[in-house]
Amino acid sequence: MFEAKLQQGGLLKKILESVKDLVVDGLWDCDGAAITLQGMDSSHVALVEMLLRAEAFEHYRCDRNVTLGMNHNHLSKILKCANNDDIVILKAADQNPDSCSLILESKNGEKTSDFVVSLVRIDTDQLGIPETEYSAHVKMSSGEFQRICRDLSQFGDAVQITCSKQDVKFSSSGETGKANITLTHSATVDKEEESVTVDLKEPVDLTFALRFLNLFTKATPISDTVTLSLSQEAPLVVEYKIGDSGHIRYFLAPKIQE
Amino acid sequence: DVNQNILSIFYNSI
Repeated sequence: MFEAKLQQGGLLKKILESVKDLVVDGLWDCDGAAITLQGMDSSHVALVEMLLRAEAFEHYRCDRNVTLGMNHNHLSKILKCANNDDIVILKAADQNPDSCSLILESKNGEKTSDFVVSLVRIDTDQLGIPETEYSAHVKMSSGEFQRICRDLSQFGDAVQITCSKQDVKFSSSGETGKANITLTHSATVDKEEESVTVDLKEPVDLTFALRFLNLFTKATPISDTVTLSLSQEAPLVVEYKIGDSGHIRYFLAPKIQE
Repeated sequence: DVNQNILSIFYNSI
C-alpha cells in the first residue's frame, strides 16, 4: 500500500507545473523515504529530477517500493481541480498498479473529490546521475533568473553564461544585436533571497538553449532562490529547493559549435 | 551551435 497525504495541495500543483512542459511521461518512484521523479525531454537534451521526502507529507506510508508511470497532462487535469489549500491524498496498490487514486479535500472538510488516473508504461529505468565537481556555483533570486531568461529570449535562441572572479554574465545575440546582463557577487546581504553569490573555482564559459531554461523557470514559484552549477565538461544544473524537504534539479547539456 | 545529448555527456563524464 502506498498512501501520501499532502496538507498543501498547492505544492503538488507547483511541482507538476514545473515538469509537465518538459516531460510528458515521468517515473514517480516511491519508497519508504521519499518520492522521486525523473524524466527527460523528448530530444534528450534536458533531464529533470525531483525529490520530495516523506517529511513533506502529513502522512506517508509506502510498504513496498512502487513505481508510478504518470502522464503529466492527465495528472495536471486532476490537479487543476484542486485549490492551493486543498489536502491531496495519493493512493496506489503496491504491486504493479495500473492506476493511482487522488483525493482532494477542501480545507474546511466540506468538499471531497476523488479521481483515478491511469498509469502509463515507461520502459526506461531511472538513471544514476554521476557525482560532479562543479567549477562554479551561482546562487541568485529565482525571479531574477526567470527575468533574465525571458528578457534574453528576445535577442536570441541561446544564452552564453560566463563566470569569472565575482561576476556572472548572461549574453545573447541575434539579428537585433547583442544583449549582456552581468550580476556581481553581493557585497552585503540584507535579504538572502535577493543577493547574488558567485562561488568560483575555475572560470567557465558555456552556451545553452534558452527554450529549455525558460521551461526550467516554471519552477520559480517553488523557491525564492535558484542555484546554477556549471562545469566546462558537464551539464548545467539548475536547482530549486523545495523547503527543507526536497528539490527540483534540471540538467541541461551545453550547446557545441556545429 | 547544436544541442548535445545529455546521456552522452553523463556517460563521458564517468
